[in-house]
Parts: sequence; C-alpha cells; structure tokens
Amino acid sequence: EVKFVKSVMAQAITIEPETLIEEASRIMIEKSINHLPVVKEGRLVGIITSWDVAKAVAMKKAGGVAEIMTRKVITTMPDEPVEVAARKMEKHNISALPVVDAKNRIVGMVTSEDLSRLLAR
Amino acid sequence: EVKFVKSVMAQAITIEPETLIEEASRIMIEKSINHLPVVKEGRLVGIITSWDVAKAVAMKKAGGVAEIMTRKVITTMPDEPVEVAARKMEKHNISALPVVDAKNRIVGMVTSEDLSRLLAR
Ligand SMILES: C[S@@+](CC[C@H](N)C(=O)[O-])C[C@H]1O[C@@H](n2cnc3c(N)ncnc32)[C@H](O)[C@@H]1O
Ligand SMILES: C[S@@+](CC[C@H](N)C(=O)[O-])C[C@H]1O[C@@H](n2cnc3c(N)ncnc32)[C@H](O)[C@@H]1O
Repeated sequence: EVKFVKSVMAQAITIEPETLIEEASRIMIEKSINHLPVVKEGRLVGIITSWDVAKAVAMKKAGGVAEIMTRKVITTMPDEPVEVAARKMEKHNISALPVVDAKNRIVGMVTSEDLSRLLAR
Repeated sequence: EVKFVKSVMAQAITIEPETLIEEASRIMIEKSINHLPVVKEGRLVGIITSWDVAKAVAMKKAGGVAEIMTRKVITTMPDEPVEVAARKMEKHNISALPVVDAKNRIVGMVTSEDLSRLLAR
C-alpha cells in the first residue's frame, strides 16, 4: 500500500523574516519542533531550523531570522508518495519539507521523524 | 529482509561535559549533524542536540553543555532491528539514538534521517 505525504504530514507553524532568532528558538521549544518555514505576505521565502540556530551560536550572530534562513526551499505536495519525499531529503541532506498546494501555499510540514515513524509499525 | 541498526548507523562524534555550548554548535555545523553524545572517561553521561542549543538561546543560557544536556539517554545496539530503533524514537519523541555495545561503549549513532533514507529506495 503506497503512502502519500498527506497521510503523515503535520500542521506547519510559520514565522516571518523579521522574527528574531531568539523568538524562533522559543517557538521550536514550545512546540517541540526543529523546523520553521518563513512566510512573507502568504509566500514561502525561506526556512530556519535548530541547525541554523546552532550556526548562529557558533558564529555569535543575533538578529532577525532573515539573516540566517535558507532561501532556496525544497518542498513537497500532499499527493507525493512518501518515497519521493524521502528521496528529496536524502538528495539535499535535509530533514524536513514544507508541504505546499498547487498555488504554493503552505498546507503542512513533513519531517524525517514522520517518515521514520512509518518503520515503527 | 530485516535490516539492523549496524547497517544504517554512522560514526558517532562525541564531546565532554565541559565542552562549551558554542563549541558543540561549531562541531554540529562542521560535521553537518544535529546530535552529540556526551562522554566522560569513556562512559555515556548525556546527549545534546541542536534543539537543546535552541533552548539555550531561548533561555539566554551560555556555558558548558553539562548544564543543558539530557542525562537519561535512550540508546540502541548494532543488532537491534531498525523497526525497534524507530519505535524507541517514536515513543520518546526523539530523533537519534547513540549505538552502544554490550559494555555500554559508544560504537555509532543512528538518526531518524538514517531511517527515513530506508524509504528512499
Ligand atoms: C543541510 S542540513 C544539514 C544537517 C542535517 N542534515 C539537518 O537536516 O538538520 C541543514 C540546513 O538545511 C536547511 N534546510 C532544512 N530543510 C530545508 C528545506 N526543506 N529546503 C531547503 N533547506 C532546508 C536548513 O535551513 C539548514 O541550513
Ligand atoms: C524531546 S526531543 C523534541 C524535539 C524533536 N522531536 C527532536 O528530537 O529534536 C528534544 C530533546 O530530546 C533529547 N534527546 C535527543 N536524543 C535523545 C536520546 N537518544 N536520549 C534521550 N534524550 C534525547 C535532546 O537532548 C532534547 O532535549
């Protein structure tokens, strides 16, 4: 039985480019997550993860997330098979994909934790 | 065909309790990883992840990793089936397991990224 991203994805919690790194960190801790898509006027403009926060700490950087977010975001869609999503994450050495609809609006988030759970049958 | 942890695990990069949070962050960035087991005199005493670094940022904490590491570490062994490792991660909502031998010495690290790659066949 083929599984699709829509059956494993979670709700995405998004932030804005002006959000401070410290505030983004607080949200990750409150929601127990590691990945936050960055959205400006409804459009996906970047992604920041706890790895980026560690990078900011290593480089003694503070300020808004726009300075440290990744701007070229790899995404998936609800009807994509989980194998395709897993292949994208492997290819780019990343651990999450924002899920977007046909109009590129964010409808969810899928992480390598969600996929690894499929093995925990 | 059953897969075991030993066929997917990677080499573990470890740190000591006295390692500074900033130094641990530098190692995560250099090695492109998110999880560091903390070892004292050859024994596993904790684990620190990029999520813990985000927590330190949210709480404006600095200093040695001993202050923010998780001390009760969930582990796995090389001969454990990957489904069992996946179930442990799911149960504790964690994304990595240090791999230990019969004498509790660290022999590797397995992450939810390693398990999600199994789906990318
Ligand atoms: C290259 S990975 C390396 C470490 C580890 N594999 C992980 O995913 O955390 C870390 C970087 O990937 C970026 N990243 C995470 N998800 C992404 C996505 N869907 N598209 C583009 N970049 C992403 C983060 O912003 C971060 O700078
Ligand atoms: C509970 S998870 C929540 C966020 C997300 N699920 C993740 O794994 O990053 C984050 C916490 O799990 C802890 N952790 C990670 N791997 C662990 C392990 N093998 N044993 C015990 N705690 C671990 C980290 O130290 C961190 O405080």
